[in-house]
Amino acid sequence: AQLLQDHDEL
Amino acid sequence: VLLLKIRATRSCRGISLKTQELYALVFICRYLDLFYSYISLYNTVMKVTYLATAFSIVRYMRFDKVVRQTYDKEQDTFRYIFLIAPCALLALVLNHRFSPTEVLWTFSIYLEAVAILPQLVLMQRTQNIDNLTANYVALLGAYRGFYILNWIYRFATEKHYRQWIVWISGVAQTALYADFFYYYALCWKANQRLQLPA
Repeated sequence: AQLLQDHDEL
Repeated sequence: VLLLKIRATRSCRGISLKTQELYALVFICRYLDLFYSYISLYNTVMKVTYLATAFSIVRYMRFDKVVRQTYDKEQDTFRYIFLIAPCALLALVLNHRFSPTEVLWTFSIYLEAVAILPQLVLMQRTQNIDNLTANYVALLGAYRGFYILNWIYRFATEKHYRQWIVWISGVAQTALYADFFYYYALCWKANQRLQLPA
């Protein structure tokens, strides 16, 4: 699983 | 809403500068990725908006000749260090990756969860809370509260959507407002001005 995603929330 | 209150009434009575400065710090630490990642135009515009409004509010409260005289410094006594130090420690220990930007981002998530506390304490000491202040705090609480619905939706629809740090912090943040919301709803129902019990 991809643990680190872009932080796409504000 | 808060800028409207400050500009229209030329007053920041009942507003905690500590909370506002903590929010400014939250946005600085979280939106460093403006420099190296792009998600959407909406996302970028909102980040810049949050930074600009937060700094504008702090500027009014600290430096505007008229507004700053309405700031009740003696009542706004919450100590920054009690919020910043635990959040910084927690961010150093509990994070997804030990890198400067990721730790600062995590710190901002923790700090945002508790940044309302100086404002809540100040409001408890305030006899006449004006409607704009009450509405501002209610909207701020509702903002992260509504995220919970969005998180549930994304959890159900996106495969790799796992954000424990964000979820737990967001739920904690919303829970801090529970007491406030309770009295806000009571007064709203009775069509009365908000008053918090001492």
